[in-house]
Amino acid sequence: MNLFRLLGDLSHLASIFILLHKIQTTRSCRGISFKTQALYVTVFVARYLDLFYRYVSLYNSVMKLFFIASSVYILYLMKYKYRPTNDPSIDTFRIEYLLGPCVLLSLIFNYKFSVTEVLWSFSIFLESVAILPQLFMLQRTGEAETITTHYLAALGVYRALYIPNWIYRYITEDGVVDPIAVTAGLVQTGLYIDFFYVYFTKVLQGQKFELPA
Amino acid sequence: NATEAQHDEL
Repeated sequence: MNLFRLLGDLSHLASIFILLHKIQTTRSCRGISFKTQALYVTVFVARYLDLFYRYVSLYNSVMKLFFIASSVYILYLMKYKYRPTNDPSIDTFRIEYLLGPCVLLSLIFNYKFSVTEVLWSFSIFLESVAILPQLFMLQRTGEAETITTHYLAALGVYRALYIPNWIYRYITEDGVVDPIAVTAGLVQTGLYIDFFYVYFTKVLQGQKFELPA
Repeated sequence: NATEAQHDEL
């Protein structure tokens, strides 16, 4: 564990709390893509199956359980408690275009051709693109509530911090590198660049998040 | 090992 990874994980935790706070206080999941949230549940369940057969640390297990539980809870809030505020007609990204390639990539690129390792690879590839339905929705509506942009920013910071974490590990752990996680991670972080540009130039200057028409 | 899957990250 190093500082970059810890701060990254805390930023990930913060993003979930921000999202829950947004839904609870506005009593609405307007502006949140159900598809992206459902993809995160898929990601966490596929990756954290190792809870059953591998112990890394208490920190690791607690975080995994939290990510699975909170992501399922968010789906519940969107699908049941605040269902009327969820508008599927603007959440139109075709996720089969993400799932198909991720299945294919995980069958080709994995560290061992076993069910759990392929699922792990799949979860890494899927996480890298899971935000696309959300960004697509943002693009379509052209604006977002400030709190929603804080949620996305925290998620983006989490991904960005994993990059110095890998560099740090490469240096301190004698050349250790996880090519699958790094490649997918770089792609994932790249997806946030446009968003961050608007976030820093508008939202953090006190303006509303609005995309140019 | 560089490519050995350790998966100690979240």
